Amino acid sequence: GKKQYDREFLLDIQFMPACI
Amino acid sequence: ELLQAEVLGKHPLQNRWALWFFKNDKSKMWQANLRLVTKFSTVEDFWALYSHIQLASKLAAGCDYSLFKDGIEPMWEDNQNKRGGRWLITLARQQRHTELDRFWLDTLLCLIGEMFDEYSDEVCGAVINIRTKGDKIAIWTREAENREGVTHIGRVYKEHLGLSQKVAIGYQAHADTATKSGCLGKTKFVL
Repeated sequence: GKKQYDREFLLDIQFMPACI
Repeated sequence: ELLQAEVLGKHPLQNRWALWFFKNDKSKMWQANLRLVTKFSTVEDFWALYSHIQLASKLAAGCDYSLFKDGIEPMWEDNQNKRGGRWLITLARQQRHTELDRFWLDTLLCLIGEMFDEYSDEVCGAVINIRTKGDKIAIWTREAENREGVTHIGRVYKEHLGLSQKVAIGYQAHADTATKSGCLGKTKFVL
């Protein structure tokens, strides 16, 4: 149940509108 | 908080994290120079923060960024840090312009992504020190005697940074660093 995210996923959403 | 994140379409993190900034003003006490910037608990809020703050390589010498789990202060004396230690990466001066920002971002991603698997709970936070004599990045863990946890974290961290087998990183217990004389710190583990 731990929320884990890998590097590629985190980098992929860096410039999504919700992140800016 | 989890429901709010999901309603907003954001990706919740396992932990809430606090970003701290330290600027070395010699006219003030050390603790007065340490400021909490903000806290966040979603991936989107992490990126919104990251894109609004200065890159580490552009900070003045003597400055630090720290990212710690909410409730843990970025100092040895904190109850959750005092029995722990840190995996320390020391950079050469020229690496400030080539690898520092990438190393620091990868460090942050390891933390918020809980990339240390079952030992992620051992992680307290990370610190980057910008210094004239050489910058340093470290991941702090809560229990220096937990060999299995500490070495797993170090192994995963080294892999994520892409450091070659020829580059050694060392783990120092805070208790040893606090009592060291000169610049020689006692290294408990090496990878």
